[in-house]
This record gives sequence, structure tokens and C-alpha cells, in this order.
Amino acid sequence: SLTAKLQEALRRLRGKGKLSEKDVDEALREVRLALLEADVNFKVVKDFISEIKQKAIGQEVLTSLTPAQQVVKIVLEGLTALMGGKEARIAFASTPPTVIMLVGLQGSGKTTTAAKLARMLKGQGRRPMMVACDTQRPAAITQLEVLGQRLDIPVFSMGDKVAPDKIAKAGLSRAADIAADVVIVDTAGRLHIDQELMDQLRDIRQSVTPHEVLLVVDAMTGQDAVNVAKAFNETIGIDGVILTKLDGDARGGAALSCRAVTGKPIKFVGVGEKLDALEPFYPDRMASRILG
Amino acid sequence: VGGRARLDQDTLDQIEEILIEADIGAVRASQLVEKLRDEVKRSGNGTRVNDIIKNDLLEILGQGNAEITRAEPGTPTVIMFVGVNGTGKTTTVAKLAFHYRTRGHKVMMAAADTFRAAAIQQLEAWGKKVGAMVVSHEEGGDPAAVAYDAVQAAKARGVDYLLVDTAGRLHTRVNLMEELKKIKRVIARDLPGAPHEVLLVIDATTGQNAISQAKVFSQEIGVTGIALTKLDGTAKGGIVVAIKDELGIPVKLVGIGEGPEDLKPFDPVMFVNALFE
Ligand SMILES: Nc1nc2c(ncn2[C@@H]2O[C@H](COP(=O)(O)OP(=O)(O)OP(=O)(O)O)[C@@H](O)[C@H]2O)c(=O)[nH]1
Ligand SMILES: Nc1nc2c(ncn2[C@@H]2O[C@H](COP(=O)(O)OP(=O)(O)OP(=O)(O)O)[C@@H](O)[C@H]2O)c(=O)[nH]1
Ligand SMILES: [Mg+2]
Ligand SMILES: [Mg+2]
Repeated sequence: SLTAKLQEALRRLRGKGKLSEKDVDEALREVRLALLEADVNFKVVKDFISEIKQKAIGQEVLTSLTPAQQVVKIVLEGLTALMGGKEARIAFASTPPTVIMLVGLQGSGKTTTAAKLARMLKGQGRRPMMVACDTQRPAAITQLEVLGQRLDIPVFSMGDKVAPDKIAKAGLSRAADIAADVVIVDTAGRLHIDQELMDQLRDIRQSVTPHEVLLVVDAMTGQDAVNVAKAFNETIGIDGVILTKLDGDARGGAALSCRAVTGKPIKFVGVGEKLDALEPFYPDRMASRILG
Repeated sequence: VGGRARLDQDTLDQIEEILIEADIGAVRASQLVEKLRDEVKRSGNGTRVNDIIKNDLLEILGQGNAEITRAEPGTPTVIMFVGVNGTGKTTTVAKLAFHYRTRGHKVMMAAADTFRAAAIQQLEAWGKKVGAMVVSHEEGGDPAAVAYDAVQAAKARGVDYLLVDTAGRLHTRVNLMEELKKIKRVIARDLPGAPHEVLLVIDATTGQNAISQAKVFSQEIGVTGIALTKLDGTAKGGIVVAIKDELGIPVKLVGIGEGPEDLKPFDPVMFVNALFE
């Protein structure tokens, strides 16, 4: 564990009063490695380490902690604060329906997460409806419809020959007909560097003006997470992130990368394939998972 | 001389960052750069630094077999696709089916993902697109039974290639890894030598967790090669360097898009060059 590695590195500091710059540099070398191994982007790590260094130098070593524990404490606090401090929620519209749009790379978990979100909101007494705007992947519409049937939640679709922004708009008007108060729009996975598909996403956004655009990111994503988050945020704007597949053993450094580069909060985490596997995001838990 | 040494350190730092950013891994990147520093010292100022590091990477990637193992003539070659959720297994199965179809082979696909919503329909849609037969049962059925029926049908119909699609599963799910072992056992029992390939499908955007995936899938069912998908994005897929180095598993196929033709055999030189672009 990181604490063990730091104990080793800072063994000779027992009984010392303050953390010197040299002590801190040594400790932060281990922290840097831990964060990189956890897939935090190297630029984000660089910035974070220099920030922590400032906080740590000259700090009194608390009598209740070893110097190593002290450093870990400072790092954990820094990570938790960076990660967003407290739990973020869905911003519901003052006049329904609230429109939530899920976007992200191929295979990140959007369709499954759309159904999980719908189930969660239904459990909270709302009336969700899902809209199938992935007209590209074979059987994507069927996938969302099957999930909707399992949950007894309506799914609006118009087949795969209609433009997704038209489907979204028609879905919104269907929501009014059936008094649905939350509309969840599932979109096709796409590359942030695919100009045409990013334009399409902008069209969908403009046709239904979502209250929440959530970027769905796979927890095992590596250094590329910053590129993806930055591009989606700059091209269509995102309000938050949902991190999926956290039930695995990926450390999830992508969470920190996304947060650092967009400033947007992680709102939920996917923790399994079943439709009840969606939890709120806890910054402190994520911080200690990343640190390892 | 002092000035030149400083330039080298900057260059070395830059190279280390390129490697880390490519998901080579922090420890491995610093080891590679240390090795590079020694080699540059010994080589004098003749060889370009970039060429040396590229060769070091090619040394790791280059050996090992990128060919798809074939069965005895007259029996179906069976290729099993495994991996964690969403990496591109089903799409890669379809692309490889298309590749063999365009070469005039008889191809069958087994829809052994009986768990995920519309997984069977997804593969059946692909089957129509690429002209390959699909063997499937109902959703919720036993995936090993699907594999068994597919092997029977493949033998009976003189199929050249049987491609088995399996459900995405996290390597940390012991019961799901047991299910995968059973699928493989059923195939092997019914056709000696099969499956001739077990391809682990890895998403190029994956970070260090891919090593853990490769380790567990390999120790549980044996992996003969990697299909690296989504290399058409901005991720470099450098994680396959660590996997080749630590486990000896070579990359055989590369996915570069969502269409049936977007599959290439792994080209280590192209891959290494792309790391430095
Ligand atoms: N273990 C686990 N699997 C998940 C989670 N979320 C999604 N999945 C699985 O990840 C795979 C991909 O999920 P999808 O919902 O199809 O992903 P997608 O983003 O809609 O994919 P595209 O539409 O092709 O871009 C499926 O096998 C899901 O069951 C999660 O939190 N944990
Ligand atoms: N850009 C790009 N997308 C790909 C590539 N390979 C697969 N995809 C996309 O990735 C998404 C997931 O592909 P699937 O084939 O459903 O993945 P899977 O591993 O079978 O998923 P599960 O069965 O749910 O675990 C789809 O949207 C595919 O079109 C690739 O090489 N490049
Ligand atoms: Mg989807
Ligand atoms: Mg699949």
C-alpha cells in the first residue's frame, strides 16, 4: 500500500518535528508513482503534486501520526477536495420534464446506465421515459427496449432510419403526452475526434436542450481520459460524469483526470451489470481507491 | 559537453512523458528511459534517440506469433473471443467473420453471450450483414450449450471458421470466469485442438488495469493473442507492451473503426511509430 511505501521512505523521520522539503520530495515521488499506476493523467499528477508539496512543507508532524501517515493524510484531503468535496445531484427542471442526455465513447456503458438511471428515478417516485437515439449500433434500439420492458419504463424510438436529433425532439413531445417528468436520451458511442459525429451530438443537444449532459466514462480508462473529457466538454458542454464498471479492480484515476480537466463533478458510479447497480459518487471513497 | 548532457535529459524526460501518456506504465517508462540513456551513451552521437527507443519497444513486441492458428484441413478453426465488458468483442467477431467471408470461406458465429440485453440480436444483425451463419439459443440459456451446438453444426456443415462470441465479464468475477472455463472445456471436448485461438479483446483506451485483465484471463483459460480495439481514437494502447513483456501474449488483431472492414493484422512497426506521433 502507499502508506507502507511511505513508511519505508520516511522511516528516519520518527521524532522529527517538521517535514522538510527533502522529506516531502521523497514522499511525493512515491505518491506520484501511485497516482500514475492508478491511471491519473500525468499532467494532472504533475499539477497535483506541486500543489501538495506547498501544503506539506513545514507542516508540523502531528503527534498522533507518523510522518508517512501525515503525508497520506494531506494527499487524501487534497484528492478528496479536488474530486468535488461533496455529493453532486441531478439538477431537476423547475418545469418538467427534466431532460438528461448520456454521451461518451463506444462501449463505456451509456445504454445500461440510461436504464439504471431510469430505474433509480422511478424508485424516487418520478415518471421517467427513455429515448433511443443510437441509430448506428446493430440492435442498440432493441437493447434499450428490452431494458425498458424489464423495468416497465417506456422507451421511445423511431427506428434507425431517422436522424437522432429528430428522434430526440419527437421523444420530448411524446413525454408531454404521457406526462413523463424525466426524459433520458441514450446516444451512440462516438470518438471525440469524429467531427461529423460530434456535430450530430450538438444537433441532438440543440433539439432538446438537456438540463443535464452526462459523460459516461469507463473506470478502466487510462491517460486518454483527459482528451475525451476535454473534447466532449469543449464541443457540447457536459454537466457531470458517470464513472462505470467500478465493480472491477481498476483504480479509477480517470475520475481525477476528468474532474481536473473539466471542473465538472462525478455524479454517479456504475458498480455492476444489473440495473440496480448505480450509486451516488463519494469523493473520499474514490480518493482512497485511487491512492491504493 | 555539459550543455549536451542537459539537452539529453530534456529529451529523455520528453520521451518518458510520451511513454507514460501512451499507457506504457510509469515504472516501465522510467526503466525504458534508463536503458535508453545507457544506449545513447554507448552509441555516441551517431544514432537518433528516437530510433533507439523504437527498437527497444520493437524488441519487446516483435517476437511471438501474430498469425491465427489454423485447424487441420477439413475441420473448423475455432476462435474464442473473451474480455471485460464493452471492449468490442462482438464487433471484432463480426469483422473477422467478414474478413474470412471476403476470402470465400464458410464462416459461422456462435452467440454465446446469453446474458446481456439484445446481445444475440446484435450478433444476428451482424451475421446478416457479413453473410455468416449464427448459432444461438434463447436469452438466459446456457452459453456452454450454445458453444456445443455451434461446434456440432460447424462440423456437420463443413464450416471453415467458427467464431465464438462470449459475454463481457470482469476478471474479478470468479463465477463468470468459471463459466468461461466451462465454455472452453465443452469446445475442446468436442473438437480436439479447439479452440485454436483464444483472443482477449482489449480496448485501446484501457490503462494499467489491462495487465490485471490479461493476467487473470490468461491464468484462468489461457489466452493465445490479443485483439486491440478502438485504436482509431486518441489512445495509443501502450498497455500491450507491458502485456507482451510480462506475459508473452502477442497482439494479433487491431480494430480501427466500427465497420466490418475496420480490422487489421497487428503491425508492430506502425504501432511503435504511432506512439511517437
Ligand atoms: N461490470 C459492469 N459492467 C457494466 C457496467 N455498466 C455497463 N456495463 C457493461 O458494459 C457493457 C457495455 O455497456 P453498454 O451499455 O452497451 O455501453 P454503451 O456505452 O451503450 O455502448 P455503445 O452504445 O456501443 O457506445 C455491457 O456489457 C454492460 O453490461 C458496470 O457498472 N459494471
Ligand atoms: N471506434 C471504434 N469502435 C469500436 C471498435 N470496436 C468496437 N467498437 C464499438 O465499441 C462498442 C462496443 O462494441 P461491442 O462489440 O458491443 O463490445 P462487446 O465487448 O461485445 O461488449 P459486451 O458484449 O457488452 O461486453 C460498439 O459501439 C462498437 O461499434 C473499434 O475498433 N473502433
Ligand atoms: Mg449504447
Ligand atoms: Mg458483446
